[in-house]
Amino acid sequence: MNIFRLAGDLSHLAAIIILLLKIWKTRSCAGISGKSQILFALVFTTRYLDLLTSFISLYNTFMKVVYIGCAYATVYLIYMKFKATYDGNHDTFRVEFLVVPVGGLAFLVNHDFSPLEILWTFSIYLESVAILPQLFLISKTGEAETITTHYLFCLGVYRALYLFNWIWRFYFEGFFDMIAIVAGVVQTILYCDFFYLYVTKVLKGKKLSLPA
Amino acid sequence: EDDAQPKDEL
Repeated sequence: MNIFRLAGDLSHLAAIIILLLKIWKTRSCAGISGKSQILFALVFTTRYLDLLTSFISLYNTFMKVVYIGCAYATVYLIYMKFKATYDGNHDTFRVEFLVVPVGGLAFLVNHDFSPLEILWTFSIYLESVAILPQLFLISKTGEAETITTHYLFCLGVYRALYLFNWIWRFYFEGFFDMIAIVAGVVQTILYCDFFYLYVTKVLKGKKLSLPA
Repeated sequence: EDDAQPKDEL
């Protein structure tokens, strides 16, 4: 554990909680892609199956359970409790175009051809692109609520911090995991355009809106 | 190529 890793995990946790609270407090999931949230629930489910097979630390177990629990709670709020506010007409990204190629890639490029390892690899690849339906929704509506942009910022910063964590671990522990690193770089790059808008607009007190 | 590692990262 180093400072980048811890900060990354906390940023990830903050993102998840910001989104849950936003939906809960406003009683609305307008502007949120349910498809991205289903993908994140799938990511956590396939990645954390090792909860059943190995114990790493109390921290590790606690965070995994919280991430999974919050992911399903978010999906529940969007598709059940506040279904009437769900922006289905704009949330039209075809997720099969992500899940199918990612599933194929996980079979082809992995560390070990075993069920748990393939599912872990699948989750890493899927996480790197799971935000695309959300970014697509924002590009379609042309705007995002400020609280939604805070969510996206924390979520993007999380993987960027993990990149620093991996650099740290490579230098000080000789550890590297090529699958996680490449997927993490892809994931972070997908947020760059958003980071630019966040810094130039949201942090200056303006609403995030895209030119028509 | 690196081998599978125990997954301590989230």
